[in-house]
Amino acid sequence: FSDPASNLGLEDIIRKALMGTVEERQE
Amino acid sequence: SRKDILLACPMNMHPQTDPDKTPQEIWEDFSLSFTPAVREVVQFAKHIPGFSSLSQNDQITLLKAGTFEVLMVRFASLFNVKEKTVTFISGTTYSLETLKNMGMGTLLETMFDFSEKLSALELSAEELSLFTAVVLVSTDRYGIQNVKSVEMLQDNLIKALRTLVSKNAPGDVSRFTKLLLRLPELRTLNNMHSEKLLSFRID
Repeated sequence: FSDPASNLGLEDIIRKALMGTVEERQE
Repeated sequence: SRKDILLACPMNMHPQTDPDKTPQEIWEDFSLSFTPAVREVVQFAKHIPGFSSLSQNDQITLLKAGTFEVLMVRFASLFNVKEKTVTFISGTTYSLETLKNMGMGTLLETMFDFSEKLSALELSAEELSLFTAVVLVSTDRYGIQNVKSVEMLQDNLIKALRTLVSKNAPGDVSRFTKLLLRLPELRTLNNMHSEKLLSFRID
């Protein structure tokens, strides 16, 4: 792919932070 | 080398890389280093009036495209133009020469240049916060589904910023223009940074 944000795993971090803390608490 | 690029990022908590670690492990350490800062950007975005009204896709798209630019503004003070040093979030300060030896070249110089111009504007905390909001919604539109909503939000924020900047420095009419001129510079920095990242992918 050619998406630097995906390269960094940025989307995953953003998505979790945006959706709230439920997933983060489970981690 | 890959390790050199990792070492040279101010968002890296572990610039001194353990030689026994695999590139994957180094990458994971790096990711853990910048994750708190990214989360802060997301929290900041949530507090921008109107941002949460955008679709989830558009919120994520703006954040993906704009996080680097927001962090560049937020951490511009880590670049000490006078001393020619950069302080990483680990707290360690590096000289320009050391950083160049780590592989930071044109991008570093452009970051210094941006930081100098931004600090020259002597923004108040409120101005900086509103400017940062403008930065986020002014980022690349690629992948945005409802461009009109983003543009409306951008217009509102820019108007609010203009009002605030004019109120704080009524005698300096060029201050607002100078501030807006930082936006294309951030876009350029973002592109340069993206190129660095793309040359550094770990499967």
